[in-house]
Amino acid sequence: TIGMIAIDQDGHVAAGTSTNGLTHKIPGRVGDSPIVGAGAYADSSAGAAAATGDGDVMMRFLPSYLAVELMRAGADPSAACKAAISRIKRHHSEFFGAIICANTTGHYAAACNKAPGLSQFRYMVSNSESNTPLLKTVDC
Amino acid sequence: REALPVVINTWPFRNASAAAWSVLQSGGSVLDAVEEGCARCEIEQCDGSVGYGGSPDETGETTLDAMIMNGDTMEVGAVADLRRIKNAIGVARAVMERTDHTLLVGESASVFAENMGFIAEDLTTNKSVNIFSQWLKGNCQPNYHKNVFPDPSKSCGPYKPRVTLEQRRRQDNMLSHD
Repeated sequence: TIGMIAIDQDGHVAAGTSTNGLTHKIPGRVGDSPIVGAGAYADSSAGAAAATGDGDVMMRFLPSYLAVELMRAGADPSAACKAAISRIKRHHSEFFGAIICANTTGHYAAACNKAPGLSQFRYMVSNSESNTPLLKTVDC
Repeated sequence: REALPVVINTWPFRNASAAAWSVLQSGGSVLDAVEEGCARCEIEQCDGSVGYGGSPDETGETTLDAMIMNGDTMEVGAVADLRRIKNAIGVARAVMERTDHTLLVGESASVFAENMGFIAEDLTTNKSVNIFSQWLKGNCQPNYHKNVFPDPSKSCGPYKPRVTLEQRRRQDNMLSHD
């Protein structure tokens, strides 16, 4: 799954996702990615977020919506991402998942839940700092 | 706003980030950037979890999900369980721009996409066929069934509902009266 956030010079915000879902899924199963507020959420007056991971669990907590609303209330992207992850962790301590967050000033962060197979989460950032995309890593 | 413009994406999908960034740099909109970046992953089948030829379901079919959201207008276009169409994010954008709906799913979403000019094609590849056949040979493990028989942790379906302990308790209670 790819989740993406784009914010232009004028503060216009968009987000999106694309995935082929869970391998060996029951036909008809849909995860979090295409569900607004779960796979991704964007509001140019607050920021955007996009999530990835165990969609059957994550979608029930609307992590992208929660992260954007926390940023609207003043949280920085890192705090917002972490809060969205810990909300899920309370019920599913070992869920596999991560989220990226960005606010309207272009500051960004990511958070993830430490789970078997996920101790660090890698994500890409493109901005004026560098001509090529920057690989970022966050510890789960 | 010194940190703008910016593109962020999950996982180390470098080409997707570069594709979206170049759209912004050449004056494209943030919607264009997100669509282009996600579409790049659909074409490149990023780590097998995006695009055609990945994650076959229990019938061996690959289906796609995507969404796109405009933070200025709060408009959303999304598709789920999309069949036979590779450019899922493109169809999601068409849902946003050519309908008053938010989410289209399944076979009907594919018909909508074909009507909008998207090409219908097989989303299966040798790789997804191989993943599927290995799974069948391995007694369909893992699978996402529970409270059914035959035991899903040991065998393939078809599955039928198993009487749960709760149901048995309820039955016993009903039958166990003076």
